[in-house]
Amino acid sequence: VERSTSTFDFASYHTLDEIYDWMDILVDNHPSLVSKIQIGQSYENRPLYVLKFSTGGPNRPAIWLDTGIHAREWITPATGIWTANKIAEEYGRDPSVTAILDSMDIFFEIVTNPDGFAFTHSNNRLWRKTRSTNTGSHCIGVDPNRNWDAGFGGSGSSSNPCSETYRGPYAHSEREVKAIVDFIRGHRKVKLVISIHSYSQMLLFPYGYKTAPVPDHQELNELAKKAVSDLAALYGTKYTYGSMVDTIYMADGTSIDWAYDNGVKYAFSFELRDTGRYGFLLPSTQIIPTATETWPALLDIMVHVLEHPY
Amino acid sequence: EKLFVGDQVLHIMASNEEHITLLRVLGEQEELQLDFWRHPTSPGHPVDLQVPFPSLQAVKIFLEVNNISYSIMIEDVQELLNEEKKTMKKSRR
Repeated sequence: VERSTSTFDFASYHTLDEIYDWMDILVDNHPSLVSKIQIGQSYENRPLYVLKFSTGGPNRPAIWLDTGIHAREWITPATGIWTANKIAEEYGRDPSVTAILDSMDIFFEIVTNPDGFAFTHSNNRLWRKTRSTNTGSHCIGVDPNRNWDAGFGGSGSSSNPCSETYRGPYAHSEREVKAIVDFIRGHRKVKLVISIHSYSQMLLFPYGYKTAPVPDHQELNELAKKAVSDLAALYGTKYTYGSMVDTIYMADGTSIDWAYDNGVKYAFSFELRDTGRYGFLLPSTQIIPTATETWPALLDIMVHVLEHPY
Repeated sequence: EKLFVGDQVLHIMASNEEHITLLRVLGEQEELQLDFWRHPTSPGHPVDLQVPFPSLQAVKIFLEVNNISYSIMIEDVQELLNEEKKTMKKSRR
């Protein structure tokens, strides 16, 4: 059993058990900064863990990050692990990380869809959805990023349980989604939500379920522009950016639209590497480059939120 | 364990709205068991489509007949998965 983050192989993909063990190690290594909280249970009763980065103080404004909502997008939890470790290591060293954590808490759900993730390791590497059963259908699972109460049921999702974008029987039907909804609503001071996906090289913001621009469109657009520019500085990886509906497609019931409609002004969805080469099967040699190039963009957004309280 | 021997992922460039519509219709044919890795959205946006081995011929003919250009993004999905497994094993050792 690995007992130190310094011997953990960040350049490899890991199973759910390995990731959950690593979380404990991170907490052990940074006890005054990092803790692990459980926000619920998955459909198959796996714990839904969130890493909490906090330097203390009650009821601080907070940042929510999540990776792995679509199970087969392995690069996202792998990037999440690297990023969480980076946050822990840079506190007290990097002025931006230090400033953020001196005023705000960060909540990071590394494996947002653990049933799906475990299934990709044991049965079907290319599984995307949750693993809940659907009454009246032999098809399993709901797309957890079409299950949120934001334009739920519209044309940008599917009503067919066999579809990869099946929205589910009702909004927040998936325990994995409901747990986050309850957590963010209960917290009341989440100011930024970033949900990380792969692999179209995009930085998206609301809306996905309607074509009308959000009132904060210009600010979000400017921030996205800066973030993707800083991301490209490292390896020249080109990202597009904009509202979800204008940039990629109409998508109903997504997490960032829900976040925005529930008072989180800064809501972004990342689509990490790569374009047109490996898709969901991005080789593990690209984990560190992907995470490394994404870091400045994440930091840009977090610093902006710190400097623009609301 | 589900195997993907001979499955390919096609990188498709739709050049107009008609192509987008055709690709959507293609995707609705359940017997082909297609999986869009990137959905058809608008002309100019690439579409990535995982095609099971038994459906490959039908899909490629469909694309060619309709003048929709494509390239093969992943020749054999299972080969890539085997490689991934090997890398993970090695890393664990």
